[in-house]
Amino acid sequence: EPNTPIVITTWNFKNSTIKAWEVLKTGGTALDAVEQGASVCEAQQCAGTVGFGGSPDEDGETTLDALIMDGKTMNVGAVGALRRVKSAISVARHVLEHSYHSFLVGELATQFAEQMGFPVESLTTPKSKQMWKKWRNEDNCQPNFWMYVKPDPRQNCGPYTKITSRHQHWARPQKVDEHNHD
Amino acid sequence: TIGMVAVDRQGDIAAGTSTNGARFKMPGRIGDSPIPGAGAYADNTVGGAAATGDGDVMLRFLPSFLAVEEMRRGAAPTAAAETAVARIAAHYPAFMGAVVALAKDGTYGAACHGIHQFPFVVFDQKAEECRTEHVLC
Repeated sequence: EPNTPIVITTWNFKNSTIKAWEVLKTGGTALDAVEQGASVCEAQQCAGTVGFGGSPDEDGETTLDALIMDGKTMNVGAVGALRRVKSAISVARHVLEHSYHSFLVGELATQFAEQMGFPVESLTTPKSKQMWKKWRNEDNCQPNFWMYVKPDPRQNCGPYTKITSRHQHWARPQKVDEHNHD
Repeated sequence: TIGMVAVDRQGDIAAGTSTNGARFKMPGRIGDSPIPGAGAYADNTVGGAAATGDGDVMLRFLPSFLAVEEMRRGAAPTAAAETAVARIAAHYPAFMGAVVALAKDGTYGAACHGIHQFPFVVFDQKAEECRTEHVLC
């Protein structure tokens, strides 16, 4: 006897799972369940790892990535580095359903979202701005993801220029954990 | 990141992810989450999978695709997830990440690396409530 319907999610994000289950329980599709479930995380910011106001980049901007895949048709919709739109997985669903493409990125993905009726607004919050300010002004931009550049990115902020000498091994600092992940 | 896989009453499967990525990334960077086969993958004939962790490393190994393909070859979901994680760990022993896998019959499993244990949430008709499960890494 198959154990279906069913939904499984990464990490301990219960509210998203509950929403996805509600969709499945009432006869909704798996696609709807994934979209609506993940949308809860985007709205509730799920430990700062999903949605607006989390994980600012080097410029202090939050951008969003999302993917949705239909296992029945093998159709895919995805957005990467989506700027100024909160509902990333719904924009991905629109890529799936309103284009023959699979993946839109950056500012041009934002233009697509705007055409599809999504509000365009800043994803920065006071908390994410403060986090970025601390990293920039108090922590000397540490950690960061640069290597083989000068000034030494392990101690300094940019802008950087490349160095050609690679005789010294630069170990990658561990920056990914349960509070900071893809 | 949240990664999610669902099977509905018709037996159709979907998978997806949503994330704001790594903290203080270089502008323009994306990780594994939006890459089909890396962040998530689904195939009605087999099942689906989703991944989370260090996206710069994980996207190089398409772990969600690999987990689904392992299930296609007959592996149980837990074994499929373990294979996908082990493939990455063989090259990057210090990486942190996890994979959840869900077969079309509703069996599921997870595997992880680089943290003590990994939590994931399941909701099905057996329990009628969502439950958090853990897998040791």
